[in-house]
Amino acid sequence: LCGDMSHLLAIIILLMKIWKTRSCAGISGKSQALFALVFTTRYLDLFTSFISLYNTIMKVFFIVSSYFTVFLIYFKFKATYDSNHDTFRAEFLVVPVGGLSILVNSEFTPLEILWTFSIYLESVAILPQLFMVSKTGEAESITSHYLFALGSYRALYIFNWIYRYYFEGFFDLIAVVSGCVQTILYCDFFYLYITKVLRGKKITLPA
Amino acid sequence: AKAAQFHDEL
Repeated sequence: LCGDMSHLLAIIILLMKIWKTRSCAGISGKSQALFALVFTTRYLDLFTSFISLYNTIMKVFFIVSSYFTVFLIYFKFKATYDSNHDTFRAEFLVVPVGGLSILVNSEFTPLEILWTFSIYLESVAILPQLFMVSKTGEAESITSHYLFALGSYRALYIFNWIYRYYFEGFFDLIAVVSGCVQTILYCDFFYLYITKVLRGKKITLPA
Repeated sequence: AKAAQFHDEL
């Protein structure tokens, strides 16, 4: 639940930042478009299986909010979108991840392959955003809070997976490995966040 | 450990 709430908080922080400042400066449209793709391919099971009302509502919210974020960046506040600095090649993520999900999955069915694709893609979808921060050498505090909440969410899931492994015998190798990779990608950022942002400074990297 | 029958996580 803490993981889900952290994820929800991250999405709300980002939407509020864009909406209140009427600007998406410093935000990678590519990462946001990848997240929309992640939620779309993962939550196709909305049509096939019902888990709980909570589960359904969260899925719908994640899908709708991700497309809304993409709409804000690429249409409504397009003039403020910093495309010159958002130069990470998304196809270098989508194509290998697509290949891997066809090769390594737990069941060779369309829905399962798309789910696997979404798990793999999510683990690396933040790279365009982290690349953008490293390229411009700075991030606004609010962007840092967003990244911290978003990174924490998968880290919190790891604790839940450990719990579920011991008490329910539940273990999803694909989700666990991807979740660990995803969390590791944030480690450098977590370090900067704790040493700088929490001490009232904004993230600036040496040129 | 058993594999997930369906995905109950978000």
